[in-house]
Parts: sequence; C-alpha cells; structure tokens
Amino acid sequence: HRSPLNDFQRLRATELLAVPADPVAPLPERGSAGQCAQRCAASLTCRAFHYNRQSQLCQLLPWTQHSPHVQLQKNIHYDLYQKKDYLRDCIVADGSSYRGTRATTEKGLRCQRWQATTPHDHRFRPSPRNGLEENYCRNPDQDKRGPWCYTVDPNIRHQSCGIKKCEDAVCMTCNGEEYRGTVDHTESGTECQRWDLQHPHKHPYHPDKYPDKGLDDNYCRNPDSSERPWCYTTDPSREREYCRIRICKKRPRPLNVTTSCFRGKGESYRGRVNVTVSGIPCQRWDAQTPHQHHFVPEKYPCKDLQENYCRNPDGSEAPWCFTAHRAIRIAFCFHIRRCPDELSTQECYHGHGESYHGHVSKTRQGITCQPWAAQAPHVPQISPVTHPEAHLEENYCRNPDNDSHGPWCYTMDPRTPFDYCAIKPCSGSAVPSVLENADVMAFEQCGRRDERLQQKGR
Amino acid sequence: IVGGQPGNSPWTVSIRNRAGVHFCGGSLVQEQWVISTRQCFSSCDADLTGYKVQLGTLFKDPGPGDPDQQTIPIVRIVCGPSESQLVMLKLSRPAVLNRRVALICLPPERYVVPANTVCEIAGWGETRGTGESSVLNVAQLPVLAHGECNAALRGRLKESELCTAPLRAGVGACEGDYGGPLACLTADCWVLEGVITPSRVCARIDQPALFIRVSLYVDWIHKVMKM
Repeated sequence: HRSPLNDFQRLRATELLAVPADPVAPLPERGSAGQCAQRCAASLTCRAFHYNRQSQLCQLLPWTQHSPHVQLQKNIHYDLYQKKDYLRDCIVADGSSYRGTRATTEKGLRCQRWQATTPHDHRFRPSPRNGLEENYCRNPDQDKRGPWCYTVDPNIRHQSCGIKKCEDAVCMTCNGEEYRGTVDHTESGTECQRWDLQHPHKHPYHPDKYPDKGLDDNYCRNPDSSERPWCYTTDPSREREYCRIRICKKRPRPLNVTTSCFRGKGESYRGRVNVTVSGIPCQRWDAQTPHQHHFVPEKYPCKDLQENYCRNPDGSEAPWCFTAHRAIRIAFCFHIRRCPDELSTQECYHGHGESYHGHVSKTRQGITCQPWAAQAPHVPQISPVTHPEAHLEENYCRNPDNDSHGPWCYTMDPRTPFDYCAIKPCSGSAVPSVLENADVMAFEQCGRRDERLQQKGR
Repeated sequence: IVGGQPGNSPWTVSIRNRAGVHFCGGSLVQEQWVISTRQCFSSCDADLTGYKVQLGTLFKDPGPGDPDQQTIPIVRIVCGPSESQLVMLKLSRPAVLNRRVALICLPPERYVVPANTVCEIAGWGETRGTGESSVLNVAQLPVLAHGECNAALRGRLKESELCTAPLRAGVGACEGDYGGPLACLTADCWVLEGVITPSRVCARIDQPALFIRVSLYVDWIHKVMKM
C-alpha cells in the first residue's frame, strides 16, 4: 500500500532547467506519476522527474535543485518530483540514505573528497550505488552517529557531520499547526500516506483545498487542530496516528491579541464574550457536558481556552463556542465586532471626490494603484484617453466616473481590478442623503418566483 | 431564522467552508455573483479555495440524491465600500437558473423602500427551536421608517442602514443567517433591499433589526460585475 511517490518531494508547477540546456535530455515516457516514481527509484542515476499531469508524460532527470548548473523555474505544465533523500537537510534513522550536500563536519572542518586518497587513504570508493559524491557527508558504514566524512585536516582522519535527526531538526510550538518539518513517519514508525493521495485511506484534506495547511508530500501535519501533528498511515488497518516531534523550548508570544474585536478568523481573540447571539450561554471549555469535545484547555495551552469565552482554537471562520443548549453543539460568535482593517487615511475629499486631485496612490487595503495609462495588470475601461478632463495623472486616486463611494484606482494586484482609496470624506462634506427623495422603482426580469409555498399552505 | 417557518427563497444561498459546513448566507444577484456580508469573511483578500455556495435545495445538509442541488466553488471576494459591510463573491461558474434557483432584483440606486412594506428574511441559521432547523426558514418583517428607527436607536442609525420593526413574537435573523437577504415584494418583483448583519441579540422584541441598505451600493455592485 506504500506509494513509490512517498520517496519524492513534489514542487507544483515547477520545472528544473539545466543551464546550459542538456543536449541529451532523456526522452519522456507515458504513465502515471506513481509509475514514473517507480522508474526513477529503480534507476541509479535518476534523482528527480518532471511529470505532466495533462499529457501524463514523465521525464527522468539526473539532477536536483541542489545540483550545480540547474535552476528551478515556474511552469504550469509540470510538477517536479525530487528524491527526498537529496533534498532533506536532516537524517532519518542512522542517515545511511542521506544524500544532502552538507560538506563540513560538526566542528566546521571541510570534508575530503571521497574520490581523493589524500590526506587520508581509505576504502570507500564512490559508486552510483553507495551515493558517495564530491565531499558530501555520507554514512557508507551505517555508523550510529550518522553521516560523517574524512577531513582535509591531516591530523583528524574523520569526523561526524552532526546532522540532526528530522524529528529534532525542526521543533514545533503549541499544537504544531505551524509545523513544516520533514518527519514522515508516525510514533510507531509507520510511514505516512501522502496528502495528495486517497489510498490506502480516503480523506478530506486535499492539499489544493487547504493551501494554508502546508500539506506537502507525506509529512506530518496538523490541519484539523488535533493535539499534535499526525498523518494518515500507509498501513490500511490504521487510518491515522500522531508523530513524535520535538517541542520547542520557548513558547511563542501570542501575536496581535485583540479583546474588543476580532481580526481575520479571530484566532488571537482573547476577549470575554461568552453568550451566543441567540442568547444561549457558552459551555465551559473545561467541561464535557452537555457536549463532549477534545479541546481540553491543558492540551491547547496557546489557545487561551479560559472559562466559557468565545475562542477559535481550530481555524474556523470566527470565534465560536460549544453552547450550554443540548440541541445546539456549536455557535459562531459573529456578533463580536470585527477590528477595522483598512489603512488610516491621510487626506479627505469633498462631495464624491470627483474633484480630488491629491497624491494618495494606495487603496484602503494598502495595495499600490496601477498607473491610469498602464495596460497591466488590468486593461482599464477608463484612462486618460477616455477621460482627458479627469486629471488621471500617474497612479493617483481619482473619481473619473463620479462613483458615489469616493476616489478609487485600478490596482497592481492582479486579483483586484479596482478598489477604493485610503481617503475619507471631509467632515461637513454635504452629500444629499438617500432619505431625502425616494425614486419610483422599475425592474427588468429578475426577482420572479414561479411558485410560492405560502400559496400551497405550508 | 427565529420565529419563521420553512419556506422557499430561490436566490438565497448557503455559504460553506472547506469542511462543507454552512456558516453564512448570501443572495444570488447574477448567475456568477453572490452578495453577502464582510463579517463572515476573514479578510478582503481571503484565500477562498475550498469554499463553496450551495443553492437549489431547501435542505441545509441535503442527501446525495437531491436533484436540483448546485454546489459551486467561490473564486474571489470583493469588499464593498468601507461603511457598507458588503462583499461580492464571484463563483467559478454561473449558477443554472431553474425552478429552485432564481436571481433577485437589485433596487434602483439610492431607492428607499417605503415604511410598512412587508419584507422577508431567509436563511439556514439558528432557529432557537422555533422552526425546522434542517431546512430553509423564512419570516416576514415590516420595514420601519428611518426617523422612527433612528429615535428608537437614540440617533445612532446610519444612512447605510435599513430597519424592520420588532415583532412581539420575537421574529428575526440569527447566527448562520448573516449575509442573507431582506427581500421585499414590489411591483410583483422580489427586490434585495437589505442584507442581514450580526446583531448583539437575535430577534429582539424591543428593538428594531438593522440591515445593510443595498440601494446605497447598487452602483458599486454593477461596477464590480462590469469590471
């Protein structure tokens, strides 16, 4: 049930280019990514492969991103898979499989090239099978202390390179939701299943669907706010299991703590609202009735699960709580005010700002405005050509179409065609209230409902 | 919806997070655009990968075989003018309009819906035991005149807010309804006059309920869809 892809680290939409181009690049072959991984694993020279998901073509490569004269490049047609052993800068078990590029000992001595026999003669000759290369640290004799090398110091024959075990190389804080290390085995030593595969265990945590959870390859992660990082296992009889990862000594100071409002999803909200908007008290976090749950305060030390205050320990949409009502397990606390997240304004405008000629050139979210004369990243429908009289200078905020909400601009963010600017109406700026005159309503076609349950008596 | 009853509102959509859980409502104003409220979303450039809208069904969590159900990924969020508390959500593909799915009209710019117009809120939110929480609930609320409402709120009412009168039976929107519609039937057409936003307490019997006055932002809505 173990996928051959488990030995590889995937980089999406990326190509590995040899510089200059390799004249004898291996011809691509057709197959699944798994078959391609199998071919690469079986080849002594293969260290990576390109995989084109659309054409299902796979091209084996004799180098990785750490090899000389190669470079990574964005390419939406390829995913790049590289052998983990060549990329990891930590070791698994005794490090016999380590193929990284560390070339100094733990005391900082430079390593002797394996090819060389001076200053130290030795019996370990490089071969495609044993991975001895250049002067990189290796463990050809399964030394318990891990990868080592002969040193260039005539007085010191060899020395350990002091490469850490992966579970110690990157520590975790709190519940490990931010852990991005490379441990890929569980506490019991079982290998993890890749997050981008649905076998042997089907699961909801697709990496594409949770881009902020770092669900890379088959590394241990904590996407669902469990107590610690975990993974689905390659053992069909055991769905998931925790991983052993060192806890950092220092606990991080909570950032951007707010009490009277919440920002983003409210993970750092530490206020005291403890009643749902429908008037039901929240359940205490240290209680298991009326609702059983796993958010025990002691197991979530960084989440401040005090009393029965609204909190967001699992990255939900907003602070929430278990409710004291048996029939209502969870309620969001959206009634807590959101903290303002717009830039403070420097200038102001009169009316709708149609005569504003100031120099503010950022949107209220802090994005830089696109010059009015530019054609990218957005092709403007309004420009100095179409509106010569509107003073559309450089990338200053303006209101050429008399937008009732003030000066705006096209933005340099490709995902945001336009936005309003960090300018506020001047106090006392007279704009007729909407309540002073009501227009007669006229409609076209929408808003019709062809059947109404009321007429049928619910 | 507290104090409502199961009903039909074919422009009301359910907004679902990555785990598929309903957390807010919205209104379909164009085949590929939904209006909701800023309060439901973490930021104006939130990564909504995995977030979806569900429409075409009365059920909050329909079974697999529901024929008219449509579930469409959200690809972009656009925040409204600062005071508006509105957001526009672009869908990855147009919704299919049918017997269960319809667009709701937008009012003319800056239109003020007359007091005592009977409008309707709809949503899959908390019912506090007053309705059937597994299906869409609707409730009727009369619009309250701006002056009257401003007096009841001791002068704190904004021009961008619209009020409905409190009902002795305790009728109103609640948690899970935010972002959904206040729709008013005018000239045989349903019009999106307001958007539901969080209040401190649901369905109060002694205070008006507040909604975002959509007519103040119709120009922005059209501009976003055009841009």
